[in-house]
Amino acid sequence: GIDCQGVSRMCCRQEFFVDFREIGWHDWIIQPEGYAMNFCTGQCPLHVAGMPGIAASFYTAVLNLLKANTVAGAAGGGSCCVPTARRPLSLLYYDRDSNIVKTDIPDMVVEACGCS
Amino acid sequence: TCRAGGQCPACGGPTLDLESQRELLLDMAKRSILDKLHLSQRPTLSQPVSRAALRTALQCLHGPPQGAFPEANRAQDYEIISFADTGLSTINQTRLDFHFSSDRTTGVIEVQQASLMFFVQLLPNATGTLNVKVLVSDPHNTNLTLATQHLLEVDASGWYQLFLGPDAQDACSQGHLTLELVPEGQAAQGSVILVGAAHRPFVTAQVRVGDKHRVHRR
Repeated sequence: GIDCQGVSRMCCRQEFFVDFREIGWHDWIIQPEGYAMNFCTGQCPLHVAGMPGIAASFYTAVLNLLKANTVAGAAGGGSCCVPTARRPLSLLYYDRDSNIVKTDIPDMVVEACGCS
Repeated sequence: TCRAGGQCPACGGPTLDLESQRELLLDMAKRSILDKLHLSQRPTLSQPVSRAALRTALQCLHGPPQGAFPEANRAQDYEIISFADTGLSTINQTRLDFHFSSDRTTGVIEVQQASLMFFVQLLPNATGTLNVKVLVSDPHNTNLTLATQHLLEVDASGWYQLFLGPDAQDACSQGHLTLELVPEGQAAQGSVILVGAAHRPFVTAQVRVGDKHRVHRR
């Protein structure tokens, strides 16, 4: 996947780390110390539609441009910048009875983005 | 990556200034975590747990549940460690009360497996039997009745683990479990169930939160 470097307007993964101490949740969340709430942002012009989020070869881009130009007039929704790889978030926390709870929340951290 | 004052490349809408954007993202992160934990709000801790008890208990936690979550029934697996409140204990018996939060906004908790961990201090060369009684309260009155009992041989000071059966699991699912530990035979004279900070008895439970009903999303 491509990480946003600030200048790109194309579909990429924006990293965003939430420090539990900063939001005052470190007293009830034992582990981890924070949560990488990464998200996908940026544009998906037609010639990169369907790209799995990797740097496409020049040939593929040209081929897709041709496809896009021929179908440019076709109706149909655009392509969106969406997560293409995600992993679980393991949490260890206190519940309101001060029990210790451990759980793995599936698909909680975005690892890569790509165009639908 | 929306620049303040520009146009957002993703949605084309007006962009937020970076501080507002950060506030929005932090709020989304909080709601996302609480939603996935089936909590309506962050817990406020009723009684802090000592670091010694926390350390002892975490050594009992197993690794992450193996395998992917069964998407079919959309359940989520939890491991819960509940520390005992030592209520009406006497010289002859130790009563332990455990509370399991029912603060989950959606879903009923199903206890898949539960075990009791407790520390016994024995006089040198003393051995004996410990009778662990599972008491359940009748929904119509507060009296506790004996559901099952387990006899455990104790022959040295240390931590003991006892796997609890379906009656205890049901009591945990209902939110409240009461156990009574009664030393018998030689153990009755020379044994003590420790309940201090580092030796606080606790129950570990493997819990699944099933969807009580599918939450209709707008």
